[in-house]
Amino acid sequence: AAKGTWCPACGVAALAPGIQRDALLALAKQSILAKLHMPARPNIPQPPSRGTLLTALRRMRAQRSDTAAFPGMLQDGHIPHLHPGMGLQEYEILSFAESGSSTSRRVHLHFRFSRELAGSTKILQATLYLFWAAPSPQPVTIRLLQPDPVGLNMTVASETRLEVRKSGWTTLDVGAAVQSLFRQEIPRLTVELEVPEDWESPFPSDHSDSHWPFVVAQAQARTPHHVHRR
Amino acid sequence: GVDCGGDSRMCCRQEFFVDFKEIGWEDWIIQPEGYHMNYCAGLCPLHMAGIPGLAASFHTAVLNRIKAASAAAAVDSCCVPTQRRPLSLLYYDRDSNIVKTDIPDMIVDSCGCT
Repeated sequence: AAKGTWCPACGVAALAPGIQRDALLALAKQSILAKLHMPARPNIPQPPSRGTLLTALRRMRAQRSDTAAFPGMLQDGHIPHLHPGMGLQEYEILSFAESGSSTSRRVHLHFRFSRELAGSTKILQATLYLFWAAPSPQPVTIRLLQPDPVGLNMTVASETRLEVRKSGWTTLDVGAAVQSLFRQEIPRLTVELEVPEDWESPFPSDHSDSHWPFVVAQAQARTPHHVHRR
Repeated sequence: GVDCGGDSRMCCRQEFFVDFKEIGWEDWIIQPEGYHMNYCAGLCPLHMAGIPGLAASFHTAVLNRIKAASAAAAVDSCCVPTQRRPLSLLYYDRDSNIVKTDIPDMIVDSCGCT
């Protein structure tokens, strides 16, 4: 409505321009946070380095031919739309490993997912990307661990034995493990990598930017449950 | 649809850009740099009812005149979005994961009268 008159549709005095702008900015913040299921804007402890991020994107592009959202994102400043799955909001999540306890034969990696996201989405697929620095072929065991329902101990959700033939990236489907995590109080995936006695560790000791393990997950908003009362 | 001008009073789309740097969100939203939070504003007198945007054809203009002259109770209709599109966001969540999502129906492209 014009300044100083009554808004014909809502019967409220028109706001002065400055107050109206502040009200609209507050509305924009509230609207975006609500749609991202966030109580408040996140404080970013330590974003991944640009080198780590770009390596992960190149690796993903090399791995997937479809127009995945991430690989295109930093290329030309354009964010390609995700595949519209039945109109439900979709997410693509890139989670970099946090180092856990490690020995010469065993390495632990942790991947955290936000509770808000875990509580409002279901996992469509999730892939673990690992880099090996193995000069010669050798056996490796990969265990996916998750907290038991009480949260005191870790249980093995799955175990995979594979033969690392040469240095380079390898991928592992962790969709089922991440999906079951999304129903837990603390959605955190722990990956244990182990080599047999007397074998040299194939894990890059430096864990430089260009070899940092990561998980890429596709998720979709859960349809709200309809409760039918008889 | 019609974009609001300086003194538009009829139903139109008001552009409003939220610059994420201006609200201190540029550290956690990687892309885009802002959000076009456009909204619909203005009057929808009876004879405009049911016409998305302003009358663009002679036929519609005549129809409007008939409606305006009609003795029906003059109940205004509402100025609402008639076309919207998603807001694509790339952001850090609180665990420093990078998340990409398209939030549906966040950007108003055009307005019209119900």
